[in-house]
Amino acid sequence: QDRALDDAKSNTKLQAMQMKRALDQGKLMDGLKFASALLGELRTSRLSPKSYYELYMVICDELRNLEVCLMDEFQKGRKPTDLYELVQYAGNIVPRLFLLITVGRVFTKTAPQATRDILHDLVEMCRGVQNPLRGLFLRNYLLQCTKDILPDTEEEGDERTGTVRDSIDFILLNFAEMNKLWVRMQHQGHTRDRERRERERQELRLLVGTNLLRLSQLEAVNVDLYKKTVLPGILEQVVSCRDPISQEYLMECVIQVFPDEFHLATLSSLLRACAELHPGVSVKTIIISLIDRLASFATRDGGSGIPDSVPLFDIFSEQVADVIQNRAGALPAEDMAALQVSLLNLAHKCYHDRLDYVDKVFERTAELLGGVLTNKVAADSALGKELQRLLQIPLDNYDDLTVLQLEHFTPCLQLLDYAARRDVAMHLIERIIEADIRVQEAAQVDSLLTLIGVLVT
Amino acid sequence: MTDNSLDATRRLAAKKQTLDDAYAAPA
Amino acid sequence: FGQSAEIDIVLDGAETRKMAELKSEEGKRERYYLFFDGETISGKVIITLKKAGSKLEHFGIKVEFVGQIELQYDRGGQHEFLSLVKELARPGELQQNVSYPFEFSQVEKPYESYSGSNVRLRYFLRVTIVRRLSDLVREMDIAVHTLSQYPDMNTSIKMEVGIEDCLHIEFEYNKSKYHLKDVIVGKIYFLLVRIKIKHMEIAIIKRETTGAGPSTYNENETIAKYEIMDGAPVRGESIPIRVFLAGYDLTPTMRDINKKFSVRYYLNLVLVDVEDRRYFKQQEITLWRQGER
Repeated sequence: QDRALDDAKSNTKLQAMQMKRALDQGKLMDGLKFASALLGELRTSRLSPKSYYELYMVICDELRNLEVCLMDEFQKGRKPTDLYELVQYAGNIVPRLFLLITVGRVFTKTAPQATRDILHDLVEMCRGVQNPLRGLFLRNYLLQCTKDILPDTEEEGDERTGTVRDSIDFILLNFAEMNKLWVRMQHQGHTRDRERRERERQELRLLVGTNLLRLSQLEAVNVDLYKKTVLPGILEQVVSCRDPISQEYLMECVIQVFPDEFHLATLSSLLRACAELHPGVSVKTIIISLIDRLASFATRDGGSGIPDSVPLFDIFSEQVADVIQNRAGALPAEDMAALQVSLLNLAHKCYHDRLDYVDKVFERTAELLGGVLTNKVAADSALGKELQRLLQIPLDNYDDLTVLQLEHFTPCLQLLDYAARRDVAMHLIERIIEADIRVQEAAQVDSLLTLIGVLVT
Repeated sequence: MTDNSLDATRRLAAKKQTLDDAYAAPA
Repeated sequence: FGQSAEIDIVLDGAETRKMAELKSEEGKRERYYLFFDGETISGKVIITLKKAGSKLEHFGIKVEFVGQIELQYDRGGQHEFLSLVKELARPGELQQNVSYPFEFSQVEKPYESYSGSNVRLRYFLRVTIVRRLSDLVREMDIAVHTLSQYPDMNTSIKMEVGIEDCLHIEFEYNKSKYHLKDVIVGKIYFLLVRIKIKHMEIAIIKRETTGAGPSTYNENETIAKYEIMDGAPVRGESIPIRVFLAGYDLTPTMRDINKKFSVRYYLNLVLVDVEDRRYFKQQEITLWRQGER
């Protein structure tokens, strides 16, 4: 790999030097020929993704010189359409499209009214590169070059540069094509190299994710546009691609790059998508990261909090139930419990006074696990740990004996083995003593003693 | 834009590839 | 050997007349004055005596306008399809330099000049000073382009082709007749892909046919090779094609010129698989020359 990369890099440097000299002498045609030769290095199939990326970065730097020159050419009055046509004579498609994108970028900067036409043409013409690795980098280059020319206004300006909808269509199409290539990578090569290929695919995920980042950077995308056009366009690809690596990463990406207000407004479609994901996807991670984000969003000081119109807890507990239902076979018990922990955190953070929510989580947990467990859950097992985290939350958050009001706390506790029950009982007693709490009523004494009964058996 | 710029970006309308086909494994 | 003379031919309006490039006999690209069918060819023949003071005896001076087809293989094979002649001077003697105006009015030039691998179609002016021993001759080639109007029927080409259970595609080109500065806009739609495609390209092939009947001889030349896909698509994929013709060295399609030769063009769609096997589909297109705007 190193030798192949070095060869490619040194040839790139050579061509770049010739290109620069030709351009400095004002010989645009020669400059473009050297640029095409330079880009010819990206036709290689010898490089691993990592090495290819390195070569790609070197070449992108050189292309910036070309771009400056093209800008001068246009300032001097050369017709943009001529150059846009001229570079299409390059016989090899990878160099041709990199040049076309470079010229296209300069074209739209000098003739903004061409933006819509050029963007649409570039994203369509890139179809010619079906090789996954080369296609991914080509389309990433397209994203890099169009970053600051994407129309980002609701209405079309007088310059007819297009509207934010054109940008959304452009990015969604590019995203779909990149995801398609990225997913197709898994079928390349021999099954024996499966491990390596998955690792290489992981290395490339950022290229695909950049599309979502670009969408999130469009100012004119409001909740409405996001809900009606952007998210459906993304989820359609994510769900249909049926590839766990892609689905897991892209769902995470959606949650990370878009603002929480958008998630609040599109919760059910997000969670519905989760329910349809490939069994190999750790849906728990996705939902938990979503709940945690919204929980912290709700409690952000000065934040608007969760609007009453959004019954957040109900939505999540229903959808989580659906997901658990849909993926019964695929979801390990500890993931179910982890989801409940996250739900409980949400209840605490967003609806601190709603004990019924808290109790509901315990009820669901006891129900769910009660159905699948045959014997007591070992304290040090993954499930045991999650359950103890669940039980610990009210202990940590309520300094009085609220726990005793949770009628489903005990059934949950009973799921655990002796050691775990003993630890929880000890925690409970420590808290009562520490907080110097007086147990006033008989009923409370009764449920307290039931809870800590484990200590004396 | 002059009319020949339309030439520079002309394409034939293409049938949309179904999602199943798009993500299908190569035969 | 006695007096000799330089012969020059000066065309009227030469300074404003367009030029066109053609491959010369030696294969170099020369530029010639460009004429169109029906245009008048006029100018002056200038004869400059080499030795002042001595006379040049001749048996007549004439200027011809010739159109002929030269076939490579049969050496002597020069087939004149056009031959006009104008007497410029009766037999006599020249005492000093002289210039004769000439005009071939509204000459019909039925075919386009062509300089190929086995055949050339030339138009030229030839001035001859007839002498006893060796005539003084001067030729001057000109270029002729044939213009066509927008072809009446210009249907697109759309066809499904394939290899059973292996590869099934539908290709489409937006026209069947393209002018020399045109753009080929097309697409390849994949219905079935069961081979491991490495890449796909489209080539513009020029086929020059000379001779007739059993002795026809074909010479193919690849004018352009244009990669249109890198890697392998799956079913349902549409790959765009856009090939600009202006930059290539093309001529209009020529069919059965004077029953001597033809020049035809084909789009050769070639798919190459990972074992470098080539699958291809050839499709003839008609090229024509459009008048400059």
